[in-house]
Amino acid sequence: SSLFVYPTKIIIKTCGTTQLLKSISPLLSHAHDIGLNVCGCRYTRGNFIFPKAQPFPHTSFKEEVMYLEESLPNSLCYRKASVMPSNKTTHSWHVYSASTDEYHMVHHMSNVFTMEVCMTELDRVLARKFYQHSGNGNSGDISGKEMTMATGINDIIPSALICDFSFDPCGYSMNGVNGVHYSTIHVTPEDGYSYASFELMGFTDDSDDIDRILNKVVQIFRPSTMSVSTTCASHDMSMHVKNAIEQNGLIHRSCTIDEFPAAGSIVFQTFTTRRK
Amino acid sequence: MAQSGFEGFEKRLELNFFGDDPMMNIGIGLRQLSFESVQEILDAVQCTVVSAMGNQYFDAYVLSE
Repeated sequence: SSLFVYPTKIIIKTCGTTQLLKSISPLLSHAHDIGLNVCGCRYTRGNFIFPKAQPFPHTSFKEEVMYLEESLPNSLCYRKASVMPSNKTTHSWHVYSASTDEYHMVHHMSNVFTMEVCMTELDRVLARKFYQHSGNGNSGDISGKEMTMATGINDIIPSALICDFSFDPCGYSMNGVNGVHYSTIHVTPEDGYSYASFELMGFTDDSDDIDRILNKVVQIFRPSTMSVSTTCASHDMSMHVKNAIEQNGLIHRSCTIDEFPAAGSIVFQTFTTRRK
Repeated sequence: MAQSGFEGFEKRLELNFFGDDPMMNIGIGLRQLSFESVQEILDAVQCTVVSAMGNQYFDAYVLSE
């Protein structure tokens, strides 16, 4: 899981059975104490593999939306909740966003995009690289660094500084820091429910590099199923995403586009291998 | 598929702020929150910080879970 704190923006991304939305109230309270008020909110997630294991308020998207509506101030008057579908009911993208009138106008001029990649059914041999060697006594920091190097994660964005950690007995998280931009990878390698995610924030005119970055990501995990959600990306970038993943043998299965306040345009694309 | 296991799919929350805090204009703003305040926020989520890094633009934390 990851947390990023910018002067006027905070991003929290957590897996497992964490109650992420319960962070909103203390967050708004601490921000208010230093003279800051919320003007935009975006909540996103894919389909849980084990939805029945999720605690309140994550028991359903409807519950999550109700909780968000109650937690945010009325000044965030532009609100929208939507489930973006794919060709499979097990793969959809859940989005809630809200913004104030002022932020709605300013955000439309933003040149920053985010890309959220979700991958399941990872290649078994590659997933084994995210298990700690039993009995080596290394800390999560040291094992994390070894995994970063052994898997080639350090080559995805070579200029990024990486903060990595491996969990006992398996699992891996890393944050990449590259100037004003971040990237992050989280891995759950257990066979039967293996999962990896990659997220990147960048400038919209960086389209050309997306091909190379996605190529590396796909080659590190070789997933059977993959979804890519891009927010505020150009049509050109969406095509780069599609082409880069198809070049790695995955087949483009669906593409859904929608508009959201405080987020702009979101494009949700899914891919599977031929054997699916 | 296994009957139950560790849920990999993440939930992601992004909040944007505005205000008249003078520290915001010199690249501080939310970054002036104390580590105790950050941990209090993470307590609500059931996470803790396991690793951290930052530069002149932002702070990045790797969390448990």
